[in-house]
Amino acid sequence: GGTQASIMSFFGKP
Amino acid sequence: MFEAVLSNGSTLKKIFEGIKDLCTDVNFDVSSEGIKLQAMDSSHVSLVSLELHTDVFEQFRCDRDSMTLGLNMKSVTQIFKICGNDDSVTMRAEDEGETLEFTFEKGEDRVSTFELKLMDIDSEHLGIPDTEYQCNVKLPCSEYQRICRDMAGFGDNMTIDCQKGGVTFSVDGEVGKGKIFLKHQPNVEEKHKVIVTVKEGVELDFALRYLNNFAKAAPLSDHVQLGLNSDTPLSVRFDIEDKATLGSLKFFLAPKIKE
Repeated sequence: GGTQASIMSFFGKP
Repeated sequence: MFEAVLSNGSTLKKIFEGIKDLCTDVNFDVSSEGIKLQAMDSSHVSLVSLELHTDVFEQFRCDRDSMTLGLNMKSVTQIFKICGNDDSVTMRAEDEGETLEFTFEKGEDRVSTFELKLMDIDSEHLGIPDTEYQCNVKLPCSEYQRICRDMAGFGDNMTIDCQKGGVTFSVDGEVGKGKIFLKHQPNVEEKHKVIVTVKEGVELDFALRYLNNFAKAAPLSDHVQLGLNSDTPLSVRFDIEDKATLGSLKFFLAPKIKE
């Protein structure tokens, strides 16, 4: 089923 | 001082019900523009982003530039059990106060008040870029809720394949494979409308546990809007009472990366 990515790898600190 | 009156208290109740299983503690960021909330689930796979514009409130007052009110979700949902479906709700906090006071009223006959102790929550704010999605799907919330629930019986992940003409939700589990196709249906009555807008087709895998969690916000609006781009988080957006001007509750979910 694939590896779950983290949301933090897409939305960085502003 | 912060004071906000919402005649339709059930809206707030539905928002909290929609996020309580994803986030334990959240910060209400209050300013003269309204209320914002941003929180990740404990595994940092999804992100909740709430915006309540002042238009949603009958009265709204925030004297300071900004106030951060730390709320424990379990306590808040407990408090909102006091709130009847037709109750109005007033939230009030002093500038340096340590509590947020909720008042639930139905006419003048029954008034309930609860003062919730505020928490000091260390939370990281992430920058959510303004994204133009390759695929947008608008579908009835009841349909979204049903698809996620039914598919969860067969597997842990669901593939969303969005192409011109419609969207396919599929699952590949131990007992077999299944799929549900929803056709682009713009010319049916409002509550059954499915609008699929595609610039370029996108196919992505997501964990059903989270998709099902987001479905708990379904009572907030009639329609939910999905935004998909290759290799970026899925956006699941519920506009408050289907009016984007009032605000929205958005969930973002990181995709599963194929090995």
